[in-house]
Order: sequence, then C-alpha cells, then structure tokens
Amino acid sequence: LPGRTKLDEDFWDELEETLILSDVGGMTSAKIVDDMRDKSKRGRIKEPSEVLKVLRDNLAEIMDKGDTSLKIPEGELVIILVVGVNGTGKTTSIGKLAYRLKKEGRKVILAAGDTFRAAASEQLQIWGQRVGAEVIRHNEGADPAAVIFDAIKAARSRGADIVIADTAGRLHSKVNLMEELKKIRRIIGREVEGAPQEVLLVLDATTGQNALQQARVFKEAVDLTGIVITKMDGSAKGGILFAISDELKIPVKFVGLGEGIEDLETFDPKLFMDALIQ
Amino acid sequence: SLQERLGEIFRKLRGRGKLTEDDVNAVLREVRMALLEADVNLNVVREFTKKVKEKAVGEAVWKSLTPGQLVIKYVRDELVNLMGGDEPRLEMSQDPPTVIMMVGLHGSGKTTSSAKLARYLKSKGRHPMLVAADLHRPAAITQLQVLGKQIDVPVFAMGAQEKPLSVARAGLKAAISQGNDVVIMDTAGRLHIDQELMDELKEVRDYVKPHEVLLVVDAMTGQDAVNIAEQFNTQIGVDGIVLSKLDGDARGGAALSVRFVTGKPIKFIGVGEKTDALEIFHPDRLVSRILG
Ligand SMILES: Nc1nc2c(ncn2[C@@H]2O[C@H](COP(=O)(O)OP(=O)(O)OP(=O)(O)O)[C@@H](O)[C@H]2O)c(=O)[nH]1
Ligand SMILES: Nc1nc2c(ncn2[C@@H]2O[C@H](COP(=O)(O)OP(=O)(O)OP(=O)(O)O)[C@@H](O)[C@H]2O)c(=O)[nH]1
Ligand SMILES: [Mg+2]
Ligand SMILES: [Mg+2]
Repeated sequence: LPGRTKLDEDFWDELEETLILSDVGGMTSAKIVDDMRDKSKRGRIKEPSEVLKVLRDNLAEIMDKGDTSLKIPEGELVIILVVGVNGTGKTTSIGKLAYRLKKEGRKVILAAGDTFRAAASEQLQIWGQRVGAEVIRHNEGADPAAVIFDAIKAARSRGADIVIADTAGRLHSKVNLMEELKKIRRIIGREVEGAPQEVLLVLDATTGQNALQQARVFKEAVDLTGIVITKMDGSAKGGILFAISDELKIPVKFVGLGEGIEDLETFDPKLFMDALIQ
Repeated sequence: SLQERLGEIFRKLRGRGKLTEDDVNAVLREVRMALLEADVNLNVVREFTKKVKEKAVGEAVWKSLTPGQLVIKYVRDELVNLMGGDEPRLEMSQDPPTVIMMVGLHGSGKTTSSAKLARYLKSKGRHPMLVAADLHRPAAITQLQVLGKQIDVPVFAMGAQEKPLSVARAGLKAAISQGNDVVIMDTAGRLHIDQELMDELKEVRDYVKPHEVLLVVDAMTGQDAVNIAEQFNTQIGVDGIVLSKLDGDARGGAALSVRFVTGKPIKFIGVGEKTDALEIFHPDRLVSRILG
C-alpha cells in the first residue's frame, strides 16, 4: 500500500487484502472497501494516501467510544470482574491492572475466582506479590462466588477500595459455564450496590472471527463495560475489534503488549488504525 | 450457509446456457468468503480456490441438477485431500526414551496438552515423564505438577530460577535413569517473532534432540496462524500439530492454514479442559466444521 500512486483495481485489492490479513473479516473488509470506493468517487479523492487517511480516520471514529478510562469512582467499593475464554490473558492482565491502579494510589485486593484450573490461584498469588496486593483465595474446587464474596468482605474490613475478580477461562459455547458466570455476577451485585462497576472481556489478538461471537455471548450473559485486547506485541493486528466495536459498541479500554507488569496501555483508536492500515 | 449461497447463485445462472468466467468467479467468491469467515488464511484460500476453479469450470457442474452441491463436494474433497493423507501417529523411538517437545504461542494449551498426552500414552502402556521446562510463567511448574499428580505421571522439575536448558538436560537424564520410555517436555509460551526466545527454544531442541516437536495451536487462531506455523517450522522444525480448544465453536480454519504452510499433520485435537480430553484427529470432521 505505501508504494501505490493511483486508485486502480490493484490498490483496492491490496487494501482489502491488508484488512483481511489483519482479521477484520472477509465480509467486513469487502464492505469497508466498497464504502471507501464510493466515498472516493463522490468526494473525488484521487490520491491513495488520502484514501488511506480518510479510511483510518473513519474507522478510528467507529472504534472510539469516547472515554476509555475505568469507571472506578473513589469513595465506594469498586468490583472489577474479568472474564473471557481460556488462555487469553485474564490473570496476567489483572496483575498488570492492579499494578497500574496501585500506582494511582488505590488500594487493590485480588480475588482468585478461578477455582478450577491447576495452579490458577498460585499464579494470581505470584502476581499479587509482584504488585503488593493482597490475594484472597480458597482451595481448588471451591465455589468461585464464595471466593469473590470473601474478597469483598476482606476489602471492606481492610479499607481497600477496589477488588479485581479473576474467573476461570470458559468457552462461551458452554452453557453451564456461562450460567456459573451469571451467578457470580448476580452475587457481586447483591453484595455491593452498583457492582460490578466494570466487567472486562479479555480477548487474544491472535483470535480470528470467533472473537466476535465471544464478545456477543459474554455481553449477553454478563453485560460488558470494556475489552482488554492482549498479545498485541505479536504479529496479529486484532482487526476483529472493528466488527466488535461496530456491532456491539463495547469500548476497548486496554491493550496487552507483553508478559511484564508494565505491559498494559490505554487503548488508542488512532494508534490502532495506524498499525492496521499503514 | 455456503450450500444455500451456492444454490442461490446457480439458480440465477440456470437457463443462461454457458457458464462465463464471471459466473465461475461469482461461485468462487462465495467459497472464498466462507473459508475466510472460517479463519482460513487469505493466501491459502487463494491457492485453494484456484484448485477448485479447475474442477468447477468442468462440464459436470453445468450438467448437474444440483451444481451448488457438486461444487461443495469438490471443495470438501479438496479440503479433505489437503487435511488428511498420512496416518497421524507419534513416532516412538527404537532407542528410548522418545522425546516429545511441546511448543507454541502463549495460552495455546501446551501445558494442558502435555498432561493429556502423558495420560494418553500411559493408557497405551507407556511410562511417560513430564518435564517442567517453562521457567517463565508464574506457577507454570506448579501447574504441571498438579496435573501430573492428577494422572499419576511423574513430573521432573527444578527451581524456578533455573534455565530451560538445564532443566531439559537434567530431565532427560532423570528419565533415562528412572526407565521412562517417553519424555514430554512442556516449554514456555513464546512469540514466533521473539528472536531471543526462538533461539532459546532452538538451543533446547539441539541438546534434547526431540523425536517429535508438536506445535500446539489454538483452534480459534485467525490469519496469523500461517506466520506462527511458518516461523516455528522453519526455525525449530515441527513434526506435528495439536489443535486445541476444538470443543468451542471456532470454525478452525487455522488448521487448514497450518497444514498448508508446514505440510505437517494434525496429530491430536484438544476437546476440553480435563486431562482425558484429547482425541485423534479426523480430517473429515474438521472439514465439515470449516465448511460450516
Ligand atoms: N506476549 C504476551 N503474552 C501475554 C499477554 N498477556 C498474557 N500473556 C501470556 O499469555 C499466557 C496466558 O495468560 P493467562 O493470564 O494465564 O491467561 P488466562 O486468560 O488467565 O488463562 P486461563 O485462566 O487458563 O483461561 C501467559 O503465558 C501470559 O504470560 C500479552 O499481552 N502479551
Ligand atoms: N476448553 C478447552 N480448554 C483448553 C483446552 N486445552 C487447554 N485449555 C485451556 O486453555 C488454557 C490455557 O492452557 P495452558 O495449558 O495453560 O496453555 P499454555 O500453552 O501452556 O500457556 P502458556 O504456558 O502460558 O503459554 C487453560 O485454561 C486450559 O485449561 C481444550 O482443548 N479445550
Ligand atoms: Mg487465568
Ligand atoms: Mg504452559
């Protein structure tokens, strides 16, 4: 695309190819390119570089859901529930987020709500040590809602103002596991007024079209306030975020850029589009 | 579904007489879109639809009462041809222990698949040992130890401060002295574009000389699957693929991309979180899934 000097068939094909290879999706990419061709004709845009600029701006606007900050007001007990399918980076992202919130002066407690997977609580405990945040855990096989309930009690008695609750990875197609998640959310809401104030879906940037279905089902089950897109330090571009933004209007709040404690950045739609369409 | 869309196209083309280049392209566009939506890599889709085009322009399609179904049959046959072929078996060494190394991206399912494989081999009368060579992820060693305990398979581990190469060497020695005939080595998740970590993996592979390097790939992987497979295969050398999380509803097109780019067979599929959730790969089932 950078080398192109005229708006010929090759240009439009290459643009569509770039989008598809970034996981924007076959149908979505075709639609974006068709729309852009019409716009260019009507607006009499002749320069490929100008087309790309207009496209980046338009798509960034669709992805921009305004304020990407967390809704975590001071003076009340805030519960952040972290959900998603297996292996996307939930536990690691919680560690990074706790570190960020601690640096902002908040007092954070972590709830080891994954009571199923081998060494899930131990993994979160190590993150808690790295961050300097207390971790509330039970034994493997315990009721996840009970762990989160205990973490809320601990937060109240210790004067902590944020509880970040880890949950077990679960495939959205497993009805019983989604029911378990709904129950966890209900219990949080019953215990703390207005909670969970944030429900973050953690998506893996290397995931293809299935990420859209994940977002749909998780949104329907527990309602989502934001998305964390992880592993953006790889070669995958996370293009499926565009369809998710467009259809479901869930704001992308954070980007995971590595395995380290500081590898979490606030989502920037302009930067995202720059990387997608160079 | 692809069937319905093709049926629609052929209905419009009926009664027109001869099939033009444009007509064929319209058909192929539908096939292409279905494969893209199933996460098959774009370049693989292009190569693949070229092959189907040669068949689709033939007389048989035009003479058929159900040309849409015939095109699907060509697509399906070509997919099975690509995915299937060899009998995906694990190569057991004549000079034990057989060493199997599990590699792949973060969170793809390596640790869980290592335990599943150990359980499977144990059920076949082998005496596997698991080696906890992921020294990077917090509690990775503990994770493998907990799984090993669940399936009653020994886990070789050292302190978390050790280097993967030291653990691999010592693990292999321990397996030999304890008479284990299979060693399954779990490794840390790594990016195919992280040269330092790819070099680390090469170093471990060079020392351990695995009989099987299994690339664990998440079934929901998108277009990036070709890059991952390409790098692991050219830099490390891959003998087979484990496609994990097939119990989800991802179409699994990544499997086609990985097969296309490496030529290596899918040896196992992961169909659940428990250690018994490992199955032998059946190409026809995956093809039906990809075609939706
Ligand atoms: N490169 C990279 N790796 C990441 C990132 N986020 C997480 N990871 C790695 O991805 C792997 C899985 O991370 P986890 O935090 O265990 O994922 P999870 O969603 O909690 O997994 P389950 O609880 O098993 O569902 C680990 O190896 C992490 O270090 C990221 O932004 N970049
Ligand atoms: N549903 C389902 N979950 C799976 C399957 N295989 C692995 N998992 C889950 O996927 C998540 C990641 O699995 P791990 O075995 O920790 O993945 P890994 O590749 O070792 O991760 P890293 O070591 O961090 O790179 C865990 O929650 C597993 O339980 C599968 O076939 N189906
Ligand atoms: Mg986790
Ligand atoms: Mg692992």
